Amino acid sequence: EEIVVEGVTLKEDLAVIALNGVSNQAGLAARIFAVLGQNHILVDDIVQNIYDEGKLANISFSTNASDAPAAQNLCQQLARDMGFDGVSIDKGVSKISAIGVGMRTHTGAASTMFDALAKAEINIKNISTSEIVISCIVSNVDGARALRSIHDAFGLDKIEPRSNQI
Amino acid sequence: EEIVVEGVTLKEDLAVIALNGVSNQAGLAARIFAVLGQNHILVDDIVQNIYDEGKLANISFSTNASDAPAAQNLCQQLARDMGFDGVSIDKGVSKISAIGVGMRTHTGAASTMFDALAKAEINIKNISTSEIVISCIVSNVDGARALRSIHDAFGLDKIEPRSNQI
Ligand SMILES: C[C@@H](O)[C@H](N)C(=O)O
Ligand SMILES: C[C@@H](O)[C@H](N)C(=O)O
Repeated sequence: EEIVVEGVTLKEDLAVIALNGVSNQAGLAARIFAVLGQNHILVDDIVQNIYDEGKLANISFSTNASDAPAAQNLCQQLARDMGFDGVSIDKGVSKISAIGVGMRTHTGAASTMFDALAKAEINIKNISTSEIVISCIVSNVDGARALRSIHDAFGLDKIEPRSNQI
Repeated sequence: EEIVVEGVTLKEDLAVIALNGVSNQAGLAARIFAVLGQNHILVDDIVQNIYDEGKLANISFSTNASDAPAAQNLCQQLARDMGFDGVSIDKGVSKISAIGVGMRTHTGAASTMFDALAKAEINIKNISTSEIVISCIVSNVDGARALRSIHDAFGLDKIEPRSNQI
């Protein structure tokens, strides 16, 4: 089906915090994000995968660089209280997003985007999608180059290099 | 900041396939999704987390129930060719999405959504977001109840129980 990617955006100077080995039981994500919300941590995107035959989960979220230390401390406290493995932090990252209308199945758009990054030898750290967005977390140093590569791969004329409009 | 969730949708009869222990090196996501694309697998959402000090990645994607067996076979072949740990599949799942405009930071909306599911004792298997969507994967048996709980939690008047419009 036709890939209808209309724009690419870059959001720089983020950090990704990962909570590893969270027990896959109802109510735990609610507790974690209630604590972050009460402490006014800005959460950008959230991704969660399950593993170990569905017993455990890894939850990551992106936040801006300035909120990252407070967010990390809160999550480390939660790790102690809730008994999960631990918290890791990836600083100095950017989020690159391809935005399209009618991207109801992602396979074509995802292949094109990931292939553009692969050819540019840019490593993809996290991926999160919705029906109209495919977002990849990359290192800050790769951001501008990722933006150009993906923009070219989708044959777009205009770049919105740092747009908050979506 | 104000939570502006405008609708909740439910997409049923999906499967989530997880590729575990993929080496966190440039080019691998591109290869995986190129193979899926060439084989016409419908990919709905994609999530990727990294772990083990950034050395490894878990990548999951949702597909419809009918594409799941073919997708699983392809991924098992990729696991052998690319040497990652393995492939797991979670069948009989649904995706529930809260959609909002101006949900620029997710913390408030995410807390409300996860809390609604927690109170309904519904387990959240996967999470994926973009600026305007928060999606949770739950079991098919929990889908309708999840929809009602989240709809109520956000004080919405209309439900779009099975909508593909976003
Ligand atoms: C891991 C966490 O998301 C858990 N499954 C929950 O529902 O809260
Ligand atoms: C794991 C996979 O996403 C890898 N990091 C890549 O860039 O392709």
